[in-house]
Amino acid sequence: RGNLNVMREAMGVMQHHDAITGTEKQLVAFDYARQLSIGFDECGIVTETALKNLMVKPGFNAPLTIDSCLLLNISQCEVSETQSTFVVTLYNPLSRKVSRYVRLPVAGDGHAYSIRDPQGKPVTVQVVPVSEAVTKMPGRFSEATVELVFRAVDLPPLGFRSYYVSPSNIVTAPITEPKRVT
Amino acid sequence: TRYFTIGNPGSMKLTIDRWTGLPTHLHGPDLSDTPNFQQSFCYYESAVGNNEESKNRSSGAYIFRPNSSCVMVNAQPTIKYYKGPLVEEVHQQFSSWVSQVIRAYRDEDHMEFNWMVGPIPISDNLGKELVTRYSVYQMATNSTFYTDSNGREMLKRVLNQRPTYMPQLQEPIAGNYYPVTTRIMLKDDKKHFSIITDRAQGGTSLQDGEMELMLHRRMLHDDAFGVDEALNEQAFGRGLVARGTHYLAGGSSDSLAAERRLIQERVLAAWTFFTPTTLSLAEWQ
Repeated sequence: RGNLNVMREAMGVMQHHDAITGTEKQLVAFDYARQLSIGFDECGIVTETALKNLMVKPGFNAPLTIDSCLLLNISQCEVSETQSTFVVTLYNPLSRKVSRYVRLPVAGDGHAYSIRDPQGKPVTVQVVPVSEAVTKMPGRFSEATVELVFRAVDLPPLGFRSYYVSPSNIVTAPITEPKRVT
Repeated sequence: TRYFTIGNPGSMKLTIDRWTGLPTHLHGPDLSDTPNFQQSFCYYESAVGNNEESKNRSSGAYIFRPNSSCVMVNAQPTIKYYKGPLVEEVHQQFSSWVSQVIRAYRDEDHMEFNWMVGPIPISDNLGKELVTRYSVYQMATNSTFYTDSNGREMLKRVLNQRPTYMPQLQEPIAGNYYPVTTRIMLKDDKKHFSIITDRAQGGTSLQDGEMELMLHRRMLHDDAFGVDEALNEQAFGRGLVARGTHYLAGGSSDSLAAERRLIQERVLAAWTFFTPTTLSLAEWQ
């Protein structure tokens, strides 16, 4: 409860018209972002605990950290860029089944990845370069130059599915070659 | 060939002109014709006033007041085209501060426009307010368009008019801008087109068949409504960079309901979590 109150307080402060419309002074805007960021971190603790309860069989006590990469919108994620093997868990907040494409920023060092669904079946993966403009974006601290794309199918309502990402034994990742058009 | 088409059989497709780097035609699964289609970026120069009396206000945090027609960023972006089993992408570079990736995913019946804007240049001492325009020609929309009200019902908007009185608009552009929380839409008797946004933006339709949404602004003058600062956001010592996504959906008028599902799936998208592991797949399972 304590963790959630941090976000509640941030959202309470941000009922102010300035926060909603963005007419606050710049330093105030930075402080709002700071409060929200701390709120997200605190909520992350609650989410991780909840997901662990959902995901881990009773009695299984392997250490499990669950990160939400909040910078995916600028194609940046430390886990997918630095870990060779990791699990991507998608939680569906809707009350109906959905499918969606997932994009994971990874270092484009050429090695290929295999992605398997919860039943261990391989899913189709495509490696697409991150656009040049994004790789040069000020404020983006990431080595990722390509993104893994795969489709998460039939995420259960108010439920989750986990996909296992690991290096593939294919030597080179067939990055989609540009049919360069100018 | 000069033209190539992205998208999948049975869903929305887009024809791109190699020479201009811009889309030219839209093919919809249940569209009787393939209307001419154009998407581009342009910016309004911000008005600068002395703010003493109401008619001489600067454009700023509280006010959108353009001081020019929309200046095209670049009518001929360079492009790269990637095609694979899951997604086709056209990477467009309009300028050093405007780029976009147009994506067509397999088995999805809408187009994704992943735009990135900034830092907006101000070396000419001009504030700029960047918008994106989607034009579906041959649509007779009678100066009418629709914007959602906080993600709920669609409100009808008519250019230069108000539902309950006849306004004398002093600002012909800003006076026709409305809040768009998740969707702006055009429709005629046969088809409709919507742009679904990933955040609240200002939007309008200044011409039949055209939808315009404001993506990013950077001004150098305060508008004297109290904040006493120009809306000139910085990050890492440079102008702020904004990146976001628009989804172009559309087709015959009876596929309108399907869009609500798409909006739900985008606005309440599945959350993504990452767990580093040394377990093997079998152990993980």
